[in-house]
Amino acid sequence: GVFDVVKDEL
Amino acid sequence: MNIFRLLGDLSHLLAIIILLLKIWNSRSCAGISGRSQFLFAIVFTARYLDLFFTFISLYNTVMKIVFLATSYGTLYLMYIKFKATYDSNHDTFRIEFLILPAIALALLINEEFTVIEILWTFSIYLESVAILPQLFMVSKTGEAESITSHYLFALGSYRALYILNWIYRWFLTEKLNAIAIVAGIVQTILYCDFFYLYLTKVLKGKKLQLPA
Repeated sequence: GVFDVVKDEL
Repeated sequence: MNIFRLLGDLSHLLAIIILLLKIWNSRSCAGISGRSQFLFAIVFTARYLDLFFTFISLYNTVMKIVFLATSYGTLYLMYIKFKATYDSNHDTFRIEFLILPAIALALLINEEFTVIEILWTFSIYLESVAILPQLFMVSKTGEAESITSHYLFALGSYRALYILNWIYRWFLTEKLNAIAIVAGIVQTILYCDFFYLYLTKVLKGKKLQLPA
């Protein structure tokens, strides 16, 4: 879903 | 990457550089909260541990190293090199009231119960309130140097730009993180009072005075 987690942000 | 997130990261970097230059050039950390800087160093340490075993992009890695180095460099300047100018009498916010709830909340509300995820979540929660000692100190001293208010404006703008970045990513139906968004909104709201004073006073050449 849209809230799957992606840690590409600082 | 989008323009909002890039401007946000650059605003964040600008804030850190403004602070370092202010302390280095004036050889003084008067008016700056060492406690907030300490919290920022914890935030970056807890969040950027993945630096050593995940590679997202050169930009990501370089910025993480720069943020870690500058935050510890600021602590060094404040607590060692220019320790004599550190205004501990006005920098009294009880940061344990920020750290402990952030730890508790990270253990209760997170995406998955792993060490790295709990630390990341803790850093997100802590970052949202890390500026409170600084804002408290400005309200206690009743005013801030204009360079300090520029620092705070750049720092507050960074997460406000990240909110625009999340809206942009939502329209692109990219993946988002609810915890980061909620904490980012709280973080930005804490600056609203300051933003109003900055835009109505500092930009007109007046001194920044927070109601004590």
